[in-house]
Amino acid sequence: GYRDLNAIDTNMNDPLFSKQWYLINTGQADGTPGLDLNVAEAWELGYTGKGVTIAIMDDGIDYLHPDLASNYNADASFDFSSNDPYPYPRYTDDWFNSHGTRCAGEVSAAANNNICGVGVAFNSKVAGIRMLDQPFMTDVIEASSISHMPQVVDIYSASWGPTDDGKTVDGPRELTLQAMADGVNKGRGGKGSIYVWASGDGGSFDDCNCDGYASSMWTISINSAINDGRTALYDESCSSTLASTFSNGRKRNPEAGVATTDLYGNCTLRHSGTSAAAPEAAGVFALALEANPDLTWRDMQHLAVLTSKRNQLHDEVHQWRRNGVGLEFNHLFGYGVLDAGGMAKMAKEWKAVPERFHCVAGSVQEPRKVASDGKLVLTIDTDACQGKDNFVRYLEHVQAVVTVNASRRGDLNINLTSPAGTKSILLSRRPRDEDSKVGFDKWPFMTTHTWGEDPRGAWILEVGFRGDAPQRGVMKEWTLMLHGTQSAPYIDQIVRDYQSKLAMSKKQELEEELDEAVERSLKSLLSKS
Amino acid sequence: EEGIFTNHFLVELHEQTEDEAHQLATENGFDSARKLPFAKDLFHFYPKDLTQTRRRRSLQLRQRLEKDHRVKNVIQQEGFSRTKR
Repeated sequence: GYRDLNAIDTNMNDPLFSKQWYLINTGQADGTPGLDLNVAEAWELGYTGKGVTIAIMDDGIDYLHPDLASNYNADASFDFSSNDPYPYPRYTDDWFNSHGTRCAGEVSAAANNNICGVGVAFNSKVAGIRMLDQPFMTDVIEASSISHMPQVVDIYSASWGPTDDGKTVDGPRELTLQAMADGVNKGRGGKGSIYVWASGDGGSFDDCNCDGYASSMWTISINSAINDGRTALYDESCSSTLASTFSNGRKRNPEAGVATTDLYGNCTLRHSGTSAAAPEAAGVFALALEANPDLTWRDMQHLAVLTSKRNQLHDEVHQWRRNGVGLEFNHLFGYGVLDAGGMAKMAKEWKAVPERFHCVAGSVQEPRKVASDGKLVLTIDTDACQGKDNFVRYLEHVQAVVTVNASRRGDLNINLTSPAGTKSILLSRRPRDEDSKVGFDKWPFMTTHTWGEDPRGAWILEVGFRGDAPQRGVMKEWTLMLHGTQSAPYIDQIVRDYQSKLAMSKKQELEEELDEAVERSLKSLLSKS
Repeated sequence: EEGIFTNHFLVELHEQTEDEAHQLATENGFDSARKLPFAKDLFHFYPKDLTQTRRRRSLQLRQRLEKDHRVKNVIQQEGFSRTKR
């Protein structure tokens, strides 16, 4: 992902611009030069978020802020906890309601107005959906927020979720699920609302696959790295994370934080947490949407997979690996750090991916004991519904819907290995989760790690314990759900960079399509003779 | 653990307009009603005191709503926690 920094002549007069290392990293605050979102390339192509509206679902936006007012979309803003069309952040004496304003600045802070910094998509419009400053959440408030004006709002950014205490298993309730399904099917004139989610701040004690929002197929779950590529420590890892952007929370250097707008016209250098990562991603997606407004919610995920860069991301715990079609991924960072320039360029010439199909690939319903030592190994051999209308040949998301009880839920480990040999950690140990009653009840663990693979063959689920004391459990059932396309999603795409993941994937698809055509014709010749 | 109940209600009506829903809400002591855009005939009934919570359901209020011929279904909203990241 390196570029010649001198080639970038993006100059802004905004006082914090030089401190926004996540936009252009020149090594400031002990960072790694070139490790950034590569927004300069997208800006130079003329993409700055014009015509795109991003909704920050949080505690409101200081819409009087001089760096936000010009980009604030008042018509698309609302407060669903109190039915209020003017969702200004409510006063608290501890600055608690600054979250939404800080997130908004990362996306849409105005450029060259000599105030604070610059948003990733500084010509986009930002809407404030205030739904987080009341003492409790309800399903109807969440559902109303996530489905607010879906023909006006293109991207919904959420920097919140179930408590990241390492022992919560929770996700969207019935009405909110219905609203999200409505959004991806009818939002943006049928192209689908784009939901961006901050993966979680529970660190090594938590697993974001226990968060039903981050692990939903309909949301793009984003993790964060700090300015030198290391994990931010609070990051939760899980197999549903698609990509990463940047935040802080590890370095003492005050300038290693995320520079953005703050309440009452202020600026800050200290925005942090995976909260800061989601709006950056929303800004990058806004640049891609300006390049190609016809992108569907799935196109956006394919582009994120294909253009994210490993760059200098460094995870002390999980290795970078390649899946069955050669796509490189990391359990913590997903497919890498978003590359705004790469994404906008590819989006410009992108052809919508083929229709999506869903296949229940198999199910194991007999209860099986999970012993305290060793592993329970369950296999489902599938043809991925081949020969039926809902055959899935090229994977996007894979879900293992699991019902399991354990004497200590936090000691459970669940891994899934695809026919191509890609091993995904669906659930890692959560040392603080001592639940022994509820377990997981039809919980849809999701992985993005097998993206593009051929799902036909044997899928292996391994369930075991890892902890200080012997535990026991019962695996009551698991069902394998495959989601993807029947025809090759990249075979018609235009390749400009022959070193790119797209070029590699397209070449692979051509070869496989050729092999399968030869096989089919041989079979038909043999059957004739 | 047991969850808390709020005074926000999800109310499903028989073919009512937003104004009629609003009138029904105020007749029953609510502050206002708002139609949910993504579903048919579903309304969010807002209480006058937005932040009040309770341990038990408001059976009386719910039964009064359910008796009204305009009402199809009533679901009192449970409160749960969501944290900023």
